[in-house]
Amino acid sequence: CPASDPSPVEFDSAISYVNKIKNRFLDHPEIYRSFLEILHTYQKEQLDVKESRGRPGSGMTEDEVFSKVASLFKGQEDLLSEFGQFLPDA
Amino acid sequence: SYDFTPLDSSAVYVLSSMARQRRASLS
Repeated sequence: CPASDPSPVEFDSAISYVNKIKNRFLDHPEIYRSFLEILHTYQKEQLDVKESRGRPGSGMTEDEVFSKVASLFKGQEDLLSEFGQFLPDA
Repeated sequence: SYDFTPLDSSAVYVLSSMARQRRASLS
């Protein structure tokens, strides 16, 4: 697969994972919404960093994303460890 | 089948892009 596009396997894993989180937090939609917000903030900041050609110190790091998701998924270790498999520097 | 909203789909996009970056950084 070209390095610039997610492979079908990566895409399928992401679909299954989002579906799993959505179902796990059916009774707590605010947790699911917070998860989406973290991802969108991360993506937006990644784009901002690209546009500003990697301004040092800007953007949310993978560590920050992981720790935000960890505090959101407290007690859901399986979800957290699966999330770590998506992070580039986990 | 999944009942995904546009927000869900964009989360899928972000996650799969992260996985792609991870693959690129490991290769």
